Amino acid sequence: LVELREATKVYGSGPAAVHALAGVNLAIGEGEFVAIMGPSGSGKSTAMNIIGCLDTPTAGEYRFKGIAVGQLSRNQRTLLRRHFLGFVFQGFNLLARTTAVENVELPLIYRGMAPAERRRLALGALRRVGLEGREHHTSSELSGGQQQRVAIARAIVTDPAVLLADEPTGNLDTKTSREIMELVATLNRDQGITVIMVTHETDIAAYARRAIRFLDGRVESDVPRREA
Amino acid sequence: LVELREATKVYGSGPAAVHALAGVNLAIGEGEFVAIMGPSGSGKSTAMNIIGCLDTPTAGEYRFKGIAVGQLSRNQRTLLRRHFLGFVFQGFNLLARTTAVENVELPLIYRGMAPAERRRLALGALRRVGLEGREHHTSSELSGGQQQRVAIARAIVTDPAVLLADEPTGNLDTKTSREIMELVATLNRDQGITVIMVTHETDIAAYARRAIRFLDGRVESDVPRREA
Ligand SMILES: Nc1ncnc2c1ncn2[C@@H]1O[C@H](COP(=O)(O)OP(=O)(O)OP(=O)(O)O)[C@@H](O)[C@H]1O
Ligand SMILES: Nc1ncnc2c1ncn2[C@@H]1O[C@H](COP(=O)(O)OP(=O)(O)OP(=O)(O)O)[C@@H](O)[C@H]1O
Ligand SMILES: [Mg+2]
Ligand SMILES: [Mg+2]
Repeated sequence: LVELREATKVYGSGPAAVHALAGVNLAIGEGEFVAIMGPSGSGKSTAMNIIGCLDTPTAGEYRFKGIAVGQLSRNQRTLLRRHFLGFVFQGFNLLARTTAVENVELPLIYRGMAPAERRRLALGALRRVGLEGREHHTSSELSGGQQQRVAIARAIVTDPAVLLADEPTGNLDTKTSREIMELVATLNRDQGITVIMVTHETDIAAYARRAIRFLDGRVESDVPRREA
Repeated sequence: LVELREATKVYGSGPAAVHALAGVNLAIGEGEFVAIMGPSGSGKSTAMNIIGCLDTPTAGEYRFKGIAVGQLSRNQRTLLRRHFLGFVFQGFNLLARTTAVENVELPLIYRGMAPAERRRLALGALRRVGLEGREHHTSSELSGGQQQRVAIARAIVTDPAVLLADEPTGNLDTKTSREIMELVATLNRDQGITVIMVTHETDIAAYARRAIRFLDGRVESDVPRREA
């Protein structure tokens, strides 16, 4: 489903060039639940952005469902992304003066869904992440952990084929983190949603069935995990 | 040094009113190292913003070094903050198109420090958080954990009397988190900097000597910790 072959990403040139990715190889199949770990700056978010069709590698290839994404136009990548992917960004990336429910409706607007149905699904997603009562708050009226949960609700509201989550529980207390991970595990198990999740917390990684560890822009190890 | 008496913060009014803080009482002395914990939305960041003189309570009182901060003008609060406090915000709050070293120099500019001295101290702070080589990168050219470390460097560069850190390791891998916490523990032990840190991770809270737990806008428990 998702395949990176010798994916390389270089910023700048000459001696000051930064090799964010230095030849990443990985293949993730449908229905998998993968945790991506590794030190700060090791290339995790860069790899996630390429997998999420938000960025392209400087060298090497990214294939999604066998399609060479690098050959697609920008518009085609956007369509692919909106159809198949849900993304929880490391910085949340919510629209600032927009309410929680409006943020969560956004992917449904792109799918041309009718307003009443959009609202119903968006409210449902917010309820599932424990934000009932906060639907009409804007980002500045929400705590850090609440903003993170709006980002999660937005990523799952379309029931995407692939859920990409970059540090989805970094701002959540232990109990709320577990509730979110139970929800994600259920989506993976019952709806077959493929989950690729960056995390630095081992108890969160324990929900995944495979752990890919990054180091200096490369895959250092790629091992199955015993189910938690 | 820091004292909240029946601190209350209400947003909105009527039945939809949100009681972010519902009568918080706490007193923290000079040189202490305190961890603040509690569920998402329980009022931790709201309390930190009041302690950091960035916000005022709707009712109740906040005293800093015995001064009733609510009686000060906005300008006086700003001067107090710039003189005594360093703040690592939950969302980092870096200036976007500004480089790491420029972001870290900002508190020193407010203190009227000369450019050469400013640059020397800012580079030193960035080195201490492991960001050597990244000084001239802007936020968009830094990973999530690197941005978080720029925010930490900016908070400590003035050797503030009080360091307020809201989830300072949420985006850092285990090894980097420990390095940052070792640095913070050293600042507390050797320079007597008072540290008040919100965190949801117990291994991070273990560096503190006291744990204050929030629940629904109140202090639920306030206990000393055995030193880790
Ligand atoms: N401007 C606002 N209007 C309405 N409600 C608000 C506003 N700002 C904050 N709140 C509410 O106040 C409560 C406390 O927020 P706060 O940010 O202090 O929580 P927190 O403990 O820091 O949570 P987290 O761990 O998720 O960061 C939350 O329920 C939040 O929705
Ligand atoms: N536009 C850019 N210009 C220069 N360097 C960049 C740019 N964007 C990212 N980098 C560098 O690429 C490297 C990898 O970044 P990436 O965000 O993928 O790391 P990460 O593993 O997600 O880290 P973290 O755990 O801190 O979020 C970092 O060292 C970063 O400084
Ligand atoms: Mg990252
Ligand atoms: Mg908070």
